[in-house]
Amino acid sequence: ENLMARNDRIAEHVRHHFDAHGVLAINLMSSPGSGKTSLLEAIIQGLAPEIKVAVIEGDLETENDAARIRRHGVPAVQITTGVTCHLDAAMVHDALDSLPIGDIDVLFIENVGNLVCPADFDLGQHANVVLLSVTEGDDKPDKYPVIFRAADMVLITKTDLLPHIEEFDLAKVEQSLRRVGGDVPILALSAKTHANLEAWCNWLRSRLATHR
Amino acid sequence: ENLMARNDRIAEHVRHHFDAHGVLAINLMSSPGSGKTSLLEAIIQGLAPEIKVAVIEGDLETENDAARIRRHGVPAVQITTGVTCHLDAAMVHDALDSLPIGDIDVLFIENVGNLVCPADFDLGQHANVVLLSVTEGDDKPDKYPVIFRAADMVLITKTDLLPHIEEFDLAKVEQSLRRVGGDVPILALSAKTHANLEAWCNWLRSRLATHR
Ligand SMILES: Nc1nc2c(ncn2[C@@H]2O[C@H](COP(=O)(O)OP(=O)(O)OP(=O)(O)O)[C@@H](O)[C@H]2O)c(=O)[nH]1
Ligand SMILES: Nc1nc2c(ncn2[C@@H]2O[C@H](COP(=O)(O)OP(=O)(O)OP(=O)(O)O)[C@@H](O)[C@H]2O)c(=O)[nH]1
Ligand SMILES: [Mg+2]
Ligand SMILES: [Mg+2]
Ligand SMILES: [Zn+2]
Ligand SMILES: [Zn+2]
Repeated sequence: ENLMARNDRIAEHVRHHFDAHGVLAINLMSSPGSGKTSLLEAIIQGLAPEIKVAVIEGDLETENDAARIRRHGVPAVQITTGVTCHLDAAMVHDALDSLPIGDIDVLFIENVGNLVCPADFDLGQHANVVLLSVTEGDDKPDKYPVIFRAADMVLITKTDLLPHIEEFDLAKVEQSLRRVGGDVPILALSAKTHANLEAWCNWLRSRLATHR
Repeated sequence: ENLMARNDRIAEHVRHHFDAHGVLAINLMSSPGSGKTSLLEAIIQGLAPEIKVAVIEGDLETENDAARIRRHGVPAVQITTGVTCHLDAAMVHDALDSLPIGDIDVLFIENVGNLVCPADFDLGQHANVVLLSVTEGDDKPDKYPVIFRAADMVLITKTDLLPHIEEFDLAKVEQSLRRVGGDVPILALSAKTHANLEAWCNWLRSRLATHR
């Protein structure tokens, strides 16, 4: 059995765990520092108590991101991958042992910061959300198409910085995304000012309702 | 012969090409959008005509970055990797056929935007330069240590945005780099305002002088 076939088999098994407990699993992917953890910190308290959230964090090293999440009173498991540039299904499966899976509505899996390889590894999630920060440039969907093609939602982050980045063209990003990935929904928001966070929470709520 | 041993063999061969012509080869690595191409655009004209520059660009898709470099009258070859998250020595070797290697002093190899895998693949370069933009966060050396450990120089980019990013702590980054990678030199600069670009050019000049 090759590596990808084995990963897909375990991912299906993980999805069974999620479905047995009615958990909606979201795989968050982006470049390093696009704002994945900040976004989770900004919405976690807004979702509670209506929606019970937990987080699996993936990084090469440190517990930093899981510690940031736990500060908000939400269960978080840190996976440290050592040298691997992405999470895989086996890592996520092992992490489930440390989570109260029967008491979770939405599980966020924050992948390793990388705009390439995470797109190839199914983790058992129900949706892929890809973040692109306005500080990275508006050419990323064209240059790193694989991950944007896999997205069920694209979040344009750090919009509060737009006044200082006159070269970022949101319309160009939207055109590139249409070309690369078809009809993927796009939301522009800021974890710092909370601009448009409610739209992102509503997407999660409707996704959870359909999932159930 | 395993993949890495084959890559190392080809990298040695590539370095022979460079050394036969007195070319200093610099491998530029960073997250997507940290400012690698912008930095090259900002210094290329300052180095000419004293130092003859050429560039090999690495991306999954598009000729965008090579086209940006060619606008400045400098030879540039674009490698499109398809799905591979890093350049390897064989790709660089093939790209040499399209460059006037006898007429180059410094060859920049702009790697695929990725803070993990590019560190593992020797390309025949003489030095690794890792960029970290102030917009990505000051925790990256701790969380992605492998690439910073491989660095011969770390450039902190986009310092013109610091007034709008009060949470970025340069002293923290320096401490993390000391912990992770020892004595690596660090320069903070801006491709937009040209702040401290001369210091980076002087590092290149002294590196070229020692190399010869
Ligand atoms: N201005 C602004 N800065 C932000 C925003 N969101 C995150 N940041 C900053 O961006 C940097 C990185 O944020 P993180 O949340 O750690 O990003 P991440 O995607 O989780 O990073 P990795 O886990 O290392 O891949 C930090 O300095 C944050 O303060 C935002 O909405 N606006
Ligand atoms: N404010 C500011 N923005 C910068 C600076 N350097 C680059 N940028 C912006 O950062 C974004 C990305 O810059 P690029 O030069 O394309 O980055 P890159 O590292 O080459 O990106 P990839 O090749 O895709 O990995 C663009 O919007 C640039 O305008 C800088 O010094 N200051
Ligand atoms: Mg994070
Ligand atoms: Mg570039
Ligand atoms: Zn199981
Ligand atoms: Zn990789």
